[in-house]
Amino acid sequence: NVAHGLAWSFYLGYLRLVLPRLEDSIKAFCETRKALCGRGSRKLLILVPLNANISHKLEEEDNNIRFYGNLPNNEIDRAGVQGRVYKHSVYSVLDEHGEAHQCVVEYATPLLTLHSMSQESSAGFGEPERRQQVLLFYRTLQEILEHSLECRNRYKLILLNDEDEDDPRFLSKAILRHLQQQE
Amino acid sequence: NVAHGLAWSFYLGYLRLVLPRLEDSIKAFCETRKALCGRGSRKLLILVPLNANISHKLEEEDNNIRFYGNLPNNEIDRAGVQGRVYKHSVYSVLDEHGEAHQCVVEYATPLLTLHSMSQESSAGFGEPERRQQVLLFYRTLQEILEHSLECRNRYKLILLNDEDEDDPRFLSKAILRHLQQQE
Ligand SMILES: Nc1nc(=O)c2ncn([C@@H]3O[C@@H]4COP(=O)(O)O[C@H]5[C@@H](O)[C@H](n6cnc7c(N)ncnc76)O[C@@H]5COP(=O)(O)O[C@@H]3[C@@H]4O)c2[nH]1
Repeated sequence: NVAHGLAWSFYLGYLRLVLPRLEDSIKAFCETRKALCGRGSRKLLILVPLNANISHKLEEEDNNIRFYGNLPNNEIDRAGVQGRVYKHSVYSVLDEHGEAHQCVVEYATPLLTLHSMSQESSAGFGEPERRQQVLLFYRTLQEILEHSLECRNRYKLILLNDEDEDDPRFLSKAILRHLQQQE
Repeated sequence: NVAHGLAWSFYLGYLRLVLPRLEDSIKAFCETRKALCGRGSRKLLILVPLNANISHKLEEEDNNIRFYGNLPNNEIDRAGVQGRVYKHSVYSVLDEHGEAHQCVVEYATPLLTLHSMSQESSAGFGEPERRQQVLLFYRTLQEILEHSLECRNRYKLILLNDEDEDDPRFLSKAILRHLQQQE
């Protein structure tokens, strides 16, 4: 089950490394950029779209989302690559009143692998199985993160149901709903 | 089968992105650092140790290996992270005559996931299965790369058998053997 391994990989090779450092990165950003200073924005929002349709830039998905900048780079030596860079992007999301809310948000990168694998005939699974694999990825990751002391309270997993994708404000609304839960 | 998904992830999320750019990065390095200019060093050497024992710095494995520098950063927008950085480390390897050979080399990072998973009881597999998974990873990756036009001739997969690990020059000898094959 590909999704099981990708969820473990995402935790062991990424979230477990970066989430404990997130608070410090956000504090540094708040001091220089005067944004992300509120309590509600101290978590990494991780987007998990059920259809595995992932954009590389969130502003291309929804006009109410703008790229705001990047958190400072984290450099970690990993498997021979010295100073491998880990970083997150900050986005500004406009609500219905035109007010901007900054947050650290990104898609769950392994879904790109699921998407590409479903299109490579030699990879062993196709589009019908992909949705099942995304759900398995989400549930496995949720389970792992709930038991992780290093990641506790530092993330929010956002499962995106694609039925509402026709709404051009679908993504900003989903993000805002979760941001408001934190405040 | 975790290794199958990790091999696809390593190809789709990394090698397919970075190998086509490797030649340009090496040329830029050769111009500024006057090293890696020979034809034999235009490939990424990918180390696959059967026991999944991975170091984060190769010089810690073998005194005849030294860190030489990093290739220039490649920045690619990926899944919401803007300007995500991809880079490789360059190492200098001394042969038996004391002559130094530079090369771009790193471990296959997904083996870190296999190693950590074999130690997490809730991940579903243990140390006995791990070696099998490393072999499956190696064979799957080899198969994928042989059919990839974008990656053709730009890499060398080096399977490291751990029986010779007692030799403190094990790693440098393995790397040199493969470098000499290219020249
Ligand atoms: N958003 C995000 N930002 C990151 O910096 C990052 N680094 C890893 N990941 C995701 O975490 C998981 C574990 O990573 P690992 O390094 O073991 O495998 C990685 C690693 O073996 C290789 N790879 C990817 N980027 C690099 C890189 N910059 N340097 C070396 N190897 C890399 O290719 C695999 C798949 O990468 P992604 O498909 O981008 O997703 C990974 C993966 O799902 C990231 N996700």
